[in-house]
Parts: sequence; C-alpha cells; structure tokens
Amino acid sequence: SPFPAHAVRNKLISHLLLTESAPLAANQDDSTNDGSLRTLLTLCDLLNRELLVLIGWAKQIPGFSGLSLVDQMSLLQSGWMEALLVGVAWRTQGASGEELVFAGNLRLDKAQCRAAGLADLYEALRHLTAKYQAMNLSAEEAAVLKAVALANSDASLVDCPDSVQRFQDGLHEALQDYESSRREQHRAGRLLMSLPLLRQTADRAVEAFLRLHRHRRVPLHKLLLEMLDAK
Amino acid sequence: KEKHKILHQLLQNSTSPVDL
Repeated sequence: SPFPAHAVRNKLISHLLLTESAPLAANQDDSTNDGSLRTLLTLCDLLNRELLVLIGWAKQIPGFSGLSLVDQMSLLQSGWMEALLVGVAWRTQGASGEELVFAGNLRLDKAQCRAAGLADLYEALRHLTAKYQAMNLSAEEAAVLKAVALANSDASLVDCPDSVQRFQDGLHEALQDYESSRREQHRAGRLLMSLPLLRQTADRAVEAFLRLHRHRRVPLHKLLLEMLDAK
Repeated sequence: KEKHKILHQLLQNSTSPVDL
C-alpha cells in the first residue's frame, strides 16, 4: 500500500484506497485549432475515461455488487458526477492559486474555464474545492466520500431499499470508525454536511456539459453522454 | 434498459468489447 499503515485503521476504507486506480492523465485533443474548444474536448475525454474507471471501482466497493443491477445503475446514474467532483476537489487541494486540477496535466484557471464555456462551473467548483481545502481532507476521507456520494442516491425507483440502506450504513459506519480512531468526533458529521453542496455543484456540472452539447454541439463520448442523459 | 446500454454492459461485466 502507498499509504502508511497507521493511517489506515479501517478495513473497508483501506480496501477503497487500494482499489483506486492511479490518477489519469489528460490526453491533449488535437482535432481542432480552436484552443478553448481543445481544452473542453480534452476535459470531456478525461471525464469519459474517469467515468469508466469509477464504474469499475464502484463494483469493488464492499456491498455494491450485492445490489440488484437496477439499483447499481440507479446509484451510479445519480452519484457519478458527485464522485468525480470529489476527485477534482482532492487533486485541487494541494494546488496553489485559483486553478482547478482536473488532472496533473490539466489545470484550468478562471480565464481558461470561461473561454471553454465553463465560467459558472468554475465558480461553483472553486466554492466546493475551497470548502474541502479548508477541511484538509485525508486520502481516506476522499475515498469514503466518493463511495458515500454513490451510495446516497435519492433515486425514486429503488429496487431493494433495504439493501441500499445497508450499503449506506456500512459506509457511514466506516467513516464514523475512521474518524473516531483519529479522535476527530466532529469530522464525520462535517463531511456528511458537505453532501448538499457536493450535489448542487454536480447538478451544475451536468447542466453545463449538457448545455455545451445541446447548444454548442460539442461532441461527447457515448458513455459520458449516456450518463449525462440519465440525469 | 436500451437507453442505458453502456452502463448496463459495464456492470454486467460483459467480456465483449464496449464501445465508449
């Protein structure tokens, strides 16, 4: 494990960390000479690949694969953008200045986001990342928050509510356990209280990408489009 | 589930290649 043993006291959380893939790098788009469109297409390609990795990771969250296929789909369709934004917040945490770190080689500042048609999203994401930056998230917290974001669906059609509830309870317990082992009794609650802002920001992100696709005809990969359409 | 074909395929652990 790349993480010090003393930092990982909780089996479920250490499993979440170990099954995470290495951070993806952006592949520079070269299909256009328009710089801001190139940035946007590069970002969309990165999101599409991250989504693929996220789906693979979700299947390894203890309890997830035991859910019905319908519920697995509902949870992912509802929480995928939230989970991806936790990743952005985590990567941005160590960055200085006003950048958003989508990948090690894809750091966008306000002007770049505005040029790409993502001015609103930039503001919303800076607000979210500043909140997590102030909390100084640990790797364990970022991983469990991602899993919680996936589990915390408000999907109206849940096939088996009891199983989904048990899945949520397991993650909640792991977070509580982890924080009490660090003698941080308030952090679990604080992290859960960040979920409304996370969802609100994810909704804005979904709207932004759909708007770009529908109004500016920005081409999107099939998986990304399918997941955006599910919203 | 036709509308959510790719996600469905990915979750089913399909061995056939998925067109993304």
